[in-house]
Amino acid sequence: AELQQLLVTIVLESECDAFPSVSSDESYTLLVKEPVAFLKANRVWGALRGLETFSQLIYQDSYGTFTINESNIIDSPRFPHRGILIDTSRHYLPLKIILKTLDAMAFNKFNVLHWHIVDDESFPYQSITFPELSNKGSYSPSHVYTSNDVHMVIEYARLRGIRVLPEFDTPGHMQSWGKGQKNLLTPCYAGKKQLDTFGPINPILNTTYSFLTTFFKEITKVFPDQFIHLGGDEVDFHCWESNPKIQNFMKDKGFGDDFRKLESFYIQKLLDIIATIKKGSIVWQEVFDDGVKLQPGTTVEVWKSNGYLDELSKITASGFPVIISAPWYLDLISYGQDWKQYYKTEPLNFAGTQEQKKLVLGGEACLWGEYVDSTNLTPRLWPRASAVGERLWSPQNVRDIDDAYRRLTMHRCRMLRRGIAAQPLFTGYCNDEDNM
Amino acid sequence: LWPLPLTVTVTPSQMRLSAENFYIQHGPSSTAGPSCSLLEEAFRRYYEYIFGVYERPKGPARFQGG
Repeated sequence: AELQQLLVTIVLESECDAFPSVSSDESYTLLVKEPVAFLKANRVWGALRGLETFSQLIYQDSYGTFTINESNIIDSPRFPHRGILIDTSRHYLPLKIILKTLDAMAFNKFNVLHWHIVDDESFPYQSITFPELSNKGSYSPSHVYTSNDVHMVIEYARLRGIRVLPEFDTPGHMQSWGKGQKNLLTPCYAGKKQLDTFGPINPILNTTYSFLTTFFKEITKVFPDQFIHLGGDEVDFHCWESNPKIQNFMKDKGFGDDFRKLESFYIQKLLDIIATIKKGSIVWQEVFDDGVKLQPGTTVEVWKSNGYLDELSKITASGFPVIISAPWYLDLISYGQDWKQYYKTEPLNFAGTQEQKKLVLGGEACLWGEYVDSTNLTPRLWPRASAVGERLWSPQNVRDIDDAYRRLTMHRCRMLRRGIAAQPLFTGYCNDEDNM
Repeated sequence: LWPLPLTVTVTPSQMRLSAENFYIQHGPSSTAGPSCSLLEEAFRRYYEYIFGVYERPKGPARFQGG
């Protein structure tokens, strides 16, 4: 018997020219029967996922013949937000590595590239409105992402049903911004003497907010996704504390000595700017913890591993959607089969009602850039992130670790065949290893 | 399969596929056709993932509209 055709049918409006979103329909059905296989999906996003599954059903027998078994598959994701966080500031990642990551994401049915594009260390995003940010803030003029680069990443991702969610941290983690934008950061003092060092963004100047409005208007135009990921985490208050003008502002506003109130004041203004330019915000959990008034629908990302289940209970009890990354910080390396701990994590294993649990949109595997560059990002990421991928896509009861090991070792070999340098899970080998 | 789909039924009945005689195409009633470059690109990509880079000697285009 021979399979001669795969017919792909989109049932509803295809969304062929659209960008994927958090509400994109990725469901599909696949019927493999001689002589024609049928892949049906409501939208193109489901067809992309179904094509991946179809390709995985085909194997080569010992004579090299391509073979497939008659199959019937009905599929849809458990969570709509399945992300990989990459960090292109602490180390620059060449474009081809980002594209390769998108390939591997598609093989694992991830649908969000969370692009932590700038940070303290460097500002590689080349802004059209403020080119000095990257001119002075990047590691080198050749280590930047031009408009063309960014558009290429966004389109390459779209063709794979992947959203590109940019992150611009603020008010902290902005050291690289200060080099190209005068008076943006807070000058630090030792007593009455101004130092050469700068702290978080200066939240008491009107110019700060006009800069942010213009900058994020550009970001809105460049990145089509409905959401921008903002910071709010890990703000060092020492510089704000040292600055006499900030001290006076604190008194005027009645904030006392609580600099978290100043941080909240700033973030609230920032979130208003983002809402005004008609984007949604995703924020790190501190913004919620610090009591910032959030717009309805703001998504909170839970990243702190300590007590993250309680945090999920609290945030969802307040009615905000959440995404989880706390258990999936892949930069925290350990020896051995650490994929198992990522795999075993159950995102809904917190105290809460069914309504609360519906607010869990999914999660992200995070690979921060401290020890990772183009030489080791891919093997560090895969197949560890694959474990997160199945947790976020497959039904809750898919938990058998032995079965997962057997399938994941084969999947890892498949990724190798497709050019992804995924690390081995344990002992073993892949067929055709010489040709990879 | 990875990640495991919602429901999977696989029978022992096998079929073979050959690079020269297998096509991924738009279904006749599909709302997407050859003008949908997202799917055209995906068809091309997955054909290569399945068979490797293969050049059809002659005959119809590898991916046809429905």
